[in-house]
Amino acid sequence: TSHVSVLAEDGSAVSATSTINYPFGAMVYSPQTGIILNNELADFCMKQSSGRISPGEMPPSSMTPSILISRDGQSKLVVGGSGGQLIIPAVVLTIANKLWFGYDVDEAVKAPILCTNGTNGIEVEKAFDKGVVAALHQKGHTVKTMPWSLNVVQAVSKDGPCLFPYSDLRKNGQASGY
Amino acid sequence: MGLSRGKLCCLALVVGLVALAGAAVLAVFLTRSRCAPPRYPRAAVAADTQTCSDIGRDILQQGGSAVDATIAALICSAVLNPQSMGLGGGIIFTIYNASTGKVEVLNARERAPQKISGNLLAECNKGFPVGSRWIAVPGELRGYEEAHKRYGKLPWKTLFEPTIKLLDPGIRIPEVVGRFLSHPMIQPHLNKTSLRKLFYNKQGAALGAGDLLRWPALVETLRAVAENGADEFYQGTTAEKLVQDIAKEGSILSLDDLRDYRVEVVSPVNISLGEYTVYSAPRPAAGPILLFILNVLKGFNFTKDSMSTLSQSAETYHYIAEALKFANGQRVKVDHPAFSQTGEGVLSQLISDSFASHVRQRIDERGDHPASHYDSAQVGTTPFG
Repeated sequence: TSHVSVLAEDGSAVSATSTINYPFGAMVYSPQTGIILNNELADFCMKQSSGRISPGEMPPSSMTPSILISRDGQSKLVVGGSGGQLIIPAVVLTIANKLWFGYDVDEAVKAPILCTNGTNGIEVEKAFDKGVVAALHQKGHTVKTMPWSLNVVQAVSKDGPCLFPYSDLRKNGQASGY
Repeated sequence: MGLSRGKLCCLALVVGLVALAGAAVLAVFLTRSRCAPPRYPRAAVAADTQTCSDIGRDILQQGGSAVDATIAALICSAVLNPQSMGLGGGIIFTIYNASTGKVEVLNARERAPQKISGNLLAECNKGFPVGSRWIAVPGELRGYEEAHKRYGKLPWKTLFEPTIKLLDPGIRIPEVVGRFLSHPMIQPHLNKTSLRKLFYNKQGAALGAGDLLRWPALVETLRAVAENGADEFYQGTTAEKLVQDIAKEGSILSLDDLRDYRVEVVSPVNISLGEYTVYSAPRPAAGPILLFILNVLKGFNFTKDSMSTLSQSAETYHYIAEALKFANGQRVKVDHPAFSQTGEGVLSQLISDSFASHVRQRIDERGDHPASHYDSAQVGTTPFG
């Protein structure tokens, strides 16, 4: 999955998330066209309880391309991410870091995340504060460290006259502007 | 000897205008210097590589719209991060139009094909879900087409040109792609698939970071789509070649599936968050889940102080973790509305202040509640991406 955030000179914004699902999708390659095919039907697997896929149906997704606009229209945050089920906690934490905890957008994206797993345990990135992990243990949480960080967020913020784009270093990202 | 009243007025006017012009120049200068990189005064693009962010920026500087820049950056990302996305996938756009103040969502996520296997879900727990039976009908290019039709300023072809120019002589495999190609969980699968044709050299070894990747077939497809539009992919020669190729691997995807693919244009979901309104993509995307979590968390009235000490950070992350656990219990609600038994009322309730308040009341100091506490017993544990 890959995310692009754009804020243009006229104030218009786009938050777009695109995917072929798993790394290299279905791993099926069309040699005549050069196209790599998705394996998006795997996302229906969470429907196992209802057990039926209808032709034309779209599978559920963790994608959350989002745009935040202040009441006076002067401040904006264009944000979204990739990383499967890590998208939601990564975007939540980016927004919380930026709006509530006073981080600049780069620090908001960089900050190590926590997420929950299928059994309601917590998983944290390797760089997550060890003191906080110990305190969460004390509260009764089961906390594990993620083997790798697949969460990647791209964001553009505007506060005052400046636009601040940031592409996640977890994927060697680099933003641009003028 | 004094100046006449008229001359005095003229002089005052000239001085005033000069002062105003000076102030304006100073303001522009100060803004520019304050907005030095990584901040910018006019426009910005964040894609997942420098090259693709720059391509988006260049499109904006040529007079392109935010949508034009996004599409150009995405076409580039399909080439520089082919493990992540591409023309064979799907996309969801959330778009804010500054001239109308409206936000809309273009949902071009992939769809199940007409001949979808009735027992596919039985395969879910039988290992890594790769191979032709997991392919859904791609929506990517129809998504670009719809977005461009609504918001594009530059010609469609212009958006493809930078990537065609980049890919034509071949590209060096980026470090991130190299990491995926050599990953011990991925390589054994790759090794057995048709992707060998693309990512393995003549000696049978996987390409690594820095190796030259030639991809002439994709260059030709990009050229054809740039010239002929998205119809090339959905009902043109490219469609025929694609269906032929993947049929050899057992795919049931048909020309009718491609021809009949439609994008959905829908309203975003939104909530108020202090001074902000948050807009996100509705189901089957996870916007409602994101908004549910933010709605729960906003009631804790977090501030900078919430992260100022270890104990406050721990308390804050505890609340965030609990909100995420409650969100797990709600994910089953974000299915495709056209095929869902879950009514819109349930989704409205999910992002309501009253439901957020109800959930907040169930969050206490404990982090060891059983799954039933989070109403998540009905949710499968298979992740979706």
